[in-house]
This record gives sequence, C-alpha cells and structure tokens, in this order.
Amino acid sequence: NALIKQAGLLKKIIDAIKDLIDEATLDCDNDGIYLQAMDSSHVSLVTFYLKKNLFEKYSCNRNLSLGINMTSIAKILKCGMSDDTLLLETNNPIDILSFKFESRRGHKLSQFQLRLMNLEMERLSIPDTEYSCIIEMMCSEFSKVCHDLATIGDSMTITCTKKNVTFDTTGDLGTGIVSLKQGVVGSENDENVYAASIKIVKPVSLSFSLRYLIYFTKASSLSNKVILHMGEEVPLMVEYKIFNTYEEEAGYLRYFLAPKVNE
Amino acid sequence: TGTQVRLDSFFKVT
Repeated sequence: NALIKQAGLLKKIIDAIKDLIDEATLDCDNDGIYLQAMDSSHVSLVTFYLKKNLFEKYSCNRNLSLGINMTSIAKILKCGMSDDTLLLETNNPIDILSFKFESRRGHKLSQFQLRLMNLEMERLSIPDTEYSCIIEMMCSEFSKVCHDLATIGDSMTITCTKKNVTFDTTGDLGTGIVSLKQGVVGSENDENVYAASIKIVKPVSLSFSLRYLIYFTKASSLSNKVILHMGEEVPLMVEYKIFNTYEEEAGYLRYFLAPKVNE
Repeated sequence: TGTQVRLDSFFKVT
C-alpha cells in the first residue's frame, strides 16, 4: 500500500527503464521497493530503490515480489496525469496491482488494475566496489555529450584524470572529443554549476557502447546531476538520485554497463 | 569498435 504524491515521478522512473528491460520483479518490504533486471543481451543491468520516504504513505507488512511487464505498467502510468496522487495496492491473493489516480483538486478518480506475472528472475549480487573515479556532472551535459558523440561513433571512451574528464569517439566520418574541467565554473541562480566534480583515486580510461549510454540518459528528468562511477575492470555505474517532493533523497536509479575491450 | 563484454562475468547469480 503506497501513496505517491506525484504519479509523474513513477512514470519518469518506469519510462527511463522500459526500453531496456521487458520484465522485472518489484521486491517490496517495509523499507521500500527494489527492482533489479538485466537487459536481454546481458550487457547492462538496471536497479532502482524507492525508499519509504518517497511515498506520502507506505506500508508493507510482509515481503512481496511482484512480477511486472514493463510495457504494461508504462501503459497504465500513461493514463494518469503527472500531478495526480497515485495509490498502489495489492490484494490477497497477490495477482494484481491496482493503481488509483486522484486529480489534484479531487474531481477525478480513475482506477486501473495490472495483472501480475509469475517471474523466475535470476538475482545478481552486485559487489561493493571501491571505484577509482567518481564524476558528478549535469544530466543535461552528459546527455548532450552522449548524443553528440553518437552521431560520429558507436562507442565512447571516458578518460578521467585529476584535472578533467574527456569523452571521445571515432567513426567513419572522423573523431570527436569533449573535455570537462574539474571544478565549479560559475554560479547560476545562486547554485554552483560544475563542469564536472571529480573524486579520484587513480586515473581510469574505459570504453562503452553509446547505444546503452543513450538509453541511460532517459533518466535525466529525475535529477539535475548524474554520477558516473568508474573503476579498472569493473562495469560503469551511472547513478541518478531520486528525490521526494520535499527535496529529500528518497532512492536511486542505477545503471551498470560492462565495458568494451580491444582484442 | 571493441568487443562488448557481458555483465555476467562481473556479477554473480545469487
């Protein structure tokens, strides 16, 4: 039983993953809702965690695993307005998930029921990793870099040093390189604007498929900033933090992507 | 360019 103040937030989260994965289970316990799923080619993994404080009201008195088809849940979420409140409920036996949308002024109520699936999902253990470089930058900037370089090549090498982070690609038509300096570059509406904030233990340079990175940038509407976690010989983690309507951190959406290697 | 590594080689099935 979970009440979310703005249905649009859940829609944004589902829209950011529905093209990457077909089906997934929502694992619910008293602390929140967790999802983990790999794409069909087993190159990337998406996880999200929606903490209890993302919801106006939240209760879950026993652990549940709800099998969801992503296209179907996206269709239902599209039926609500983004500033509707949304109440999610399961019944007993647990074979449906019900969605009750209520308009902000309370003049419209709509209810939809999603048939749940029996999914036998493999669960992967994601090891705690000490990343060599953690790069924080504006989502819009990361999205632009990926889209720009994808017009030239199909993979992008991210190289992080103490002073800057560079993104480069090579294709048939030529090459492209974008470099962001470490540090604050100015102020906009009293908020610091970073080129990139870099925490570094050791310089790293890794290559990744731009097709997947572009999928990940669909999460850009969830947060101002994206955090890239890189380490030698480990998958890239691209993290978007999720905030509730009180601007408190209330979960995350994380994508993991295996690197490309030269033979 | 480059060979795509699969994620399974990093994360183990529990």
